[in-house]
Order: sequence, then structure tokens, then C-alpha cells
Amino acid sequence: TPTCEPETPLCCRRDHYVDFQELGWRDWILQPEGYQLNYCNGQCPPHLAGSPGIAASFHSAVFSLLKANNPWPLGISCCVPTAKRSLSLLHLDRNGNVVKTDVPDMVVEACGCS
Amino acid sequence: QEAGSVCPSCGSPTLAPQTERALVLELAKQQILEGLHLTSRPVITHPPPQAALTRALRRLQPGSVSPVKGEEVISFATITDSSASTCSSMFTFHLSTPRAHRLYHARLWLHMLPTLPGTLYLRISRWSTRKRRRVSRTFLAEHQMNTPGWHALTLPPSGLKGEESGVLKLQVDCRPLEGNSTAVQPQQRFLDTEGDQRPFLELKIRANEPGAGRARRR
Repeated sequence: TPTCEPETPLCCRRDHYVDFQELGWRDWILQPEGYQLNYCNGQCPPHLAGSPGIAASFHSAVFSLLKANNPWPLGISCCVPTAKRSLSLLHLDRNGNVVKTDVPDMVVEACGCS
Repeated sequence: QEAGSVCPSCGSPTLAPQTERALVLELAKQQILEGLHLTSRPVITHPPPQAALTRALRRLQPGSVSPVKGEEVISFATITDSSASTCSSMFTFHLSTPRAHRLYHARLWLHMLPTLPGTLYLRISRWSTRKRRRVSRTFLAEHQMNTPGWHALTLPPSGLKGEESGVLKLQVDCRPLEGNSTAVQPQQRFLDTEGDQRPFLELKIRANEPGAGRARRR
């Protein structure tokens, strides 16, 4: 997935690193020090619909060309996450216990057009 | 959000960098609280001592995502009662009221002092309050040890089913091996119960599979 540049109008992944210090949460979130909060943004014209982002195979490239030549767009396509990973957080709970929680689907790794 | 745009991520107007940053930080707070099933960040009134924290972090191998979806908890003991006899201590642990989770691994970490008089038997039992405030004592495990330093004593997860209140009371009684009780000086302590070397519980819990309770009832 292309990472969004200011002039990228098409579907891409917008990267943001959030430092827990910036949230004022470093006193209870022990590790890691921050995490990638990425989100998907951008246009999904009809010929990109259903394409999984930069990893498009030859098949999906041809499929996109066919769609692009089809004068009736099949429907609305959105820029959505296509790959996510979990994040392991070490934090204190209200009783002062140390808790390690694996939060699933926390970090967006790739975006694509639905 | 452009009026009429049919999906949230298509063509939303580019925000000014500061606005976007403020939005991202707000999003991050929501995402983390949601991921930890919290409605607001916890207020930490008694953070554990740094050295105890460091040791706990070492046990939890931070950064590694455990294969089982769930949580690992390190709970430090508050000492309820180290009665006169050197060989009996009551430890209280304050656990967060358990959500729909199942405990599948429990170990009690104790730090034995160098004053250990040879081999020592440790009996661990649990005090719980039943209905009408009746108190009952349940035997959990017995371990034998003969070296000072840290020891991890495995406990039966079934014996630690959470109290509604989330308060767990464990009593540790020790007795020397037959025949060398003379080695035990009165008032001699064998177990470190304060400060950075205080005991702690290491628990692993996993989310209950949906419908697990029903299967058990059937």
C-alpha cells in the first residue's frame, strides 16, 4: 500500500506514530513507549475497486482494466484496511497490578479498495 | 467529512496538520481504552516499587504477542498478617474483577532469605469468605525448598476462582524437615515479605470461548 503523500488522492495508508508520553499515559502504560496509529484514506475509482493495494497480482490488474472499461460502475468502493496486526500492551490496572494484554487488530498495516 | 461522500475514508477534506494530530491523539485514546475494555484510564494510587516492576516486566517478556488471546497478570502481595510465628504469613492480592475470562496458569513467587535452615516445607492455602460471612480455608499446594532466592510455586488455577470482590487471601505456612527443627531460632524469618522482594502472583487468563459455560452446564 502506498503511504499517503500530501498530493496522493488515491487510497493509501496514512501513518501516525503516537507516543504515550504525548497522551500523558506513560505512568500507567509501561510498554511499548508508543504505537503506530495508521488509517486508510483516499479515493477508490471504479477500476481500483477490489484491488488489494500495491500487492495487486497480474490477475487483479487485468480485472481492474476490465472494470475500468465498463461504463457502468459496479457500486461504491471504499478505502479500507486490508491487513492489521495485534499490539501487546504492558500496563498497570487500578490495583497496581501489571497486566500484559494482546489487543487484536490494533495496527493497520495495509489499505485497499473494497 | 464531505457532505454526501458515501464512505468515511473517501475524499475527506485534508485537515490542517494540528487538527489532524489532535484528532489522531483522541482516536488513539479511544482505540486503546476500547482494546483494554476500559471506559477510562485507571488512576494509579499505589504504583509498585520500580525494582519490583522491573522484575515483573522481565517475567512477562514484553513485546512478545502470546499465542493465546488473553492476558497475563502480575499481582504484588500486600501483607495482611505476619503473625509472631516466623513460619506463617497471610498475603492479600487485589485482582481486577474478572471479566468473562478463564484462569489457566497460576504461580506464587516467593523470595527465601539466606536464613533458610536446610529443607523447608511450605503449605499454601486460601482463605475465602462464604455466604453469611463464614470464612473457609482451602488447601492449595505444598512445596519443598532448600535454597534461598526466588522460587515459583505452581498453584491449581481451579483453587483461585475469583471472589466477586477481587480480593484473594493466601496463607503460607512453613515447617522445617523433621529432625532439624532445632536449627530454627525463634523469631527467625525465612521469607522476604516487604519491599522489592515481596511475593507476587503470576496469572495467565484467556477469554472464555463463547458458549463455553453452556457446554459445561450440559
